[in-house]
Amino acid sequence: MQPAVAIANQKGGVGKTTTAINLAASLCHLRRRVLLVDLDPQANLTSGVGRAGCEAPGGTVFELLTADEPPPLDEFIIPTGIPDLSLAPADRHLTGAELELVDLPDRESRLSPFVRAARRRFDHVIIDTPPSLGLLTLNALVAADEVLIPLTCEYLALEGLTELNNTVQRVRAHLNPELKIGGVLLTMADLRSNLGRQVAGEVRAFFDDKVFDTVIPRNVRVAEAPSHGLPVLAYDRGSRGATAYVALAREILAAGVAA
Amino acid sequence: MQPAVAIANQKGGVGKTTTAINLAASLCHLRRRVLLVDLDPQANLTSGVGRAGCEAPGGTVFELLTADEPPPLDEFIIPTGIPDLSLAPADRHLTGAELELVDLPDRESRLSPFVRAARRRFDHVIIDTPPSLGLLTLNALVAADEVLIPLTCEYLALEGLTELNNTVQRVRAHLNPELKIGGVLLTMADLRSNLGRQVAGEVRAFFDDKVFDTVIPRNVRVAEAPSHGLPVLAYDRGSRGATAYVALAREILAAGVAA
Ligand SMILES: Nc1ncnc2c1ncn2[C@@H]1O[C@H](COP(=O)(O)OP(=O)(O)OP(=O)(O)O)[C@@H](O)[C@H]1O
Ligand SMILES: Nc1ncnc2c1ncn2[C@@H]1O[C@H](COP(=O)(O)OP(=O)(O)OP(=O)(O)O)[C@@H](O)[C@H]1O
Ligand SMILES: [Mg+2]
Ligand SMILES: [Mg+2]
Repeated sequence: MQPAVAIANQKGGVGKTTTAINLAASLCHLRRRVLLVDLDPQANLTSGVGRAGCEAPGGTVFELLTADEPPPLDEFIIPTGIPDLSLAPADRHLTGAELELVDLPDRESRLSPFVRAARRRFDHVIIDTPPSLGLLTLNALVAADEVLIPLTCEYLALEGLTELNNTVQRVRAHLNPELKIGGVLLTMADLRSNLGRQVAGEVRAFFDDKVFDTVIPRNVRVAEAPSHGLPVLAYDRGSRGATAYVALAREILAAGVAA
Repeated sequence: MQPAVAIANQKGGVGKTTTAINLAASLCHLRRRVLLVDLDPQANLTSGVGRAGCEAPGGTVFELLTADEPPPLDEFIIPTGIPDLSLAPADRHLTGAELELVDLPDRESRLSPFVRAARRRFDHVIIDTPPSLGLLTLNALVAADEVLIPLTCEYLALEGLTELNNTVQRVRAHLNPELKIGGVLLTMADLRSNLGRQVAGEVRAFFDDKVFDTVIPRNVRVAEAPSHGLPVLAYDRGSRGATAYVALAREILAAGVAA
């Protein structure tokens, strides 16, 4: 697995934040040191690890992106309750970042220096993004080596894939030639239904071998965990959701070795 | 019911588009003339009624919002396959609208003249919005009389309510004093689970009598319908999803009479 991964899909509610938290926690469970970066003004990632309302010494990701000088790592990182899992937190002021960045010359690559520095200290950097293809998501795609695309097996989620793929190719062509699609993850999957099986088939045809073997089932324990500020592995270790995310982490680590 | 309703919630995947399509189709079933307006660059509303890729004579909502003169109604409206249901379509170029509008003096009220004209011809105008609180959603909130908030009974969806409520109050204070919260709709609800019941309880405590009595159950026929370009009422009239949306339309019409 490449060190820096952006979790992106402009379709809302497909499991971006849930995947960021639970993949990160599973990698920590497998003895990796992980940094989570919250690039969504909803700040669900920050609250999902029990850090709602918390700031780092230098502030949140808003200050990180709008700083004049490249920001020192320690100023923008806080610990979470999970060993080996750190966080660059966000809050709702991040909504204003897009308007602040619009007129800056390097508006798409404000995050890159921070992620480059973070790679030296962490085994993995995982960036959560908002449900849009605006400047915040572009900053994540420019800073990352890979993009992981969560996707529900539903028709409306399928519609946005072409646009997302176009955006990734545009970023590769103009801003970040290293960027590649790390994988497509089927989430909240109910493969017993016709719709689920049909859409899963279309996704595998569109993305071919990039679809992870691991499929995340719909599991209410996954949806309950954020209200306790915990990854599902810490909330209910034996649940189908926790087992699936650990299997995903193992699949990704094995592929990275092969990369 | 007030004539113009914005369907908004910055949380992704809570059923905004699904509610716009199926509430509109249910109102048509009850002999009302309805205009749907697609303000989301994902254009799921446009494809959900079988009009993907279609433009009106004057173009899509992008041209409507960036036009120098107030746009004539007929230039931006197309029929759908459903009697009495018309559409102002969108396409992905709408992503660029936010950057185009940023420097205009009346950037939040570019949609208002169009909706004002539309009210004279239609009984209801329903506006779908993207999962963000940016300029496109602000235009919908300024043009509308009411905002309808779809919400899944999950913890992460609960988190964004305060921010959405703050935005609505800010719009009322500075841009549209008429705007009020028309109602909160519980969608994809599974009230058999603890999480579902717990969150529903918290929503009713937060919004009190504004939560609709009608609750939309999770129903796979609702998720299948958009792949056929049809509202669920036309796709499977007897399904639990179709019945629930017709009940919602009746509840809204009855309340309107009382308003
Ligand atoms: N495997 C799962 N089983 C059950 N519920 C899930 C699962 N994965 C995610 N959820 C729930 O589905 C909802 C959407 O997930 P999440 O918020 O992670 O999506 P997102 O793509 O980050 O949304 P947004 O587009 O708003 O950022 C949340 O309430 C979450 O708890
Ligand atoms: N009652 C329901 N039962 C089953 N599936 C549903 C129901 N309502 C919506 N869905 C499905 O859930 C997904 C999310 O719904 P939808 O796209 O309408 O949400 P949205 O809030 O408009 O999303 P976005 O934030 O991306 O605009 C879709 O795949 C839709 O088909
Ligand atoms: Mg999210
Ligand atoms: Mg939508």
